[in-house]
Amino acid sequence: HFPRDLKWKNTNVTFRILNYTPDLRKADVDKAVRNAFNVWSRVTPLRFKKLYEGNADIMISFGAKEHGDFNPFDGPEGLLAHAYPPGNGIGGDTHFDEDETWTKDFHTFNLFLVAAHEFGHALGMAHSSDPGSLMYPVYSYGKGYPLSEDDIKGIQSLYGENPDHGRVKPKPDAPTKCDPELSFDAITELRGETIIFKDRFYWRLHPQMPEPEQTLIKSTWPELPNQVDAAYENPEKDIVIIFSGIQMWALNGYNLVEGYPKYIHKLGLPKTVRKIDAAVNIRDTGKTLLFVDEEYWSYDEEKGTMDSGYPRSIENDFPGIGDEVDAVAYHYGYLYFYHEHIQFEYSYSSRKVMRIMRANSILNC
Amino acid sequence: KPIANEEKDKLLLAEKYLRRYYDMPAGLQGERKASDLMHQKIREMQAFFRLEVTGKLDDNTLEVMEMARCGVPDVAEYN
Repeated sequence: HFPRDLKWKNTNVTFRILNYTPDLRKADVDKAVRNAFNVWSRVTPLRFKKLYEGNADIMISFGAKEHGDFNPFDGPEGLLAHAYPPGNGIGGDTHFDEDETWTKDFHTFNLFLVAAHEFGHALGMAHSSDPGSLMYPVYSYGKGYPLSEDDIKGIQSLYGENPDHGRVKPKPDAPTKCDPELSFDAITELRGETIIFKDRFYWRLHPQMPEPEQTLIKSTWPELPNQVDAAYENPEKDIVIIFSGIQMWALNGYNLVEGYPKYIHKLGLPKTVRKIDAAVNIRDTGKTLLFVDEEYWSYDEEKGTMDSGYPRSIENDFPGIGDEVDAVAYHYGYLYFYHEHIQFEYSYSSRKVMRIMRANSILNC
Repeated sequence: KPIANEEKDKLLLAEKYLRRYYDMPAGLQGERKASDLMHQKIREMQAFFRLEVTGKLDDNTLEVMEMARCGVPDVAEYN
């Protein structure tokens, strides 16, 4: 909240759109604004009434650079919009930077998402440190209901709950790295860094960076889905393959490789396979191992075909790690298998488990 | 020469960012006080974004400062 918990005295709040951006049809702007207010009314008694003349609580406008409030915008990118906390006059007013490109999809910047964030300020919400919250200061694109638990708690402590609306399913908060029960969705190398995927987030581990850095997947790769099942790096081709469901994406650094996503069955997997649990490229052999339920396949990167004699049993070929895998990485002759909150260090040459650790020991926990 | 310019640009970006979002006062504060203040404000920003709190303008901190964002400050009152 803002200091003194600024909020509107009553829950019927008026708004008026003073002008429109040329980037979108008028109807699209009206819809984005209405949907942005609905995000907040769904979880509170707040109701928003649109005015077409005179003074409204929340006056909405598009402007560039100095636009009349001595808080100038800064041209494209950077500062996208701002809003004032509840109060008379300029209180609640919301301004969007016309030098940005406003969109209604994942291209930057989605007007609905920025408006929902700014209306949070206009209702009394300040910024959140939780990267998964709508009130996080940095823009990130995501689908679905945008409020996290943190956002909902914040607005309801100002205005109460929505009497005629059951619980909405908030976005999950960002996973905490030292949660002892933490498990991983996927892990891969990326040009010398280690990328660990969990829910809608990833941690980036750099040998010189003591602290892992947590970021929303879509902040870095908007084209990727919110949920990653498996990932591996093919260092020869300098690409990372990301698996989610029956699709796969190829990333060259931070760019999506042309022609993706593709179906995983292109690799030679049977149609019965609907999801890959883990994947790893063994640099010494040029083979990529794909783990599905209790079995795994071996893919020859050179020939671009599946090796014959697969699938084989995980339990038989990797004794000691159990029969299922969430994620797997390969470092200097060792395979690191992750299952639930456990990490197995497996020697590829002597074919046995050398150490068993907590999964998040890799995150300095 | 270009390196100096690059460093200067980074410093300017950081100063602008901290003034706008972390209530760092503008104007001259005298050499020493200005740099102490800057380090303190950088620490505040790093703590908010759960970065490693060093008080130094490292790459991760600059990377966050360059991200598209909302214009409302992260600390103190917005008026």
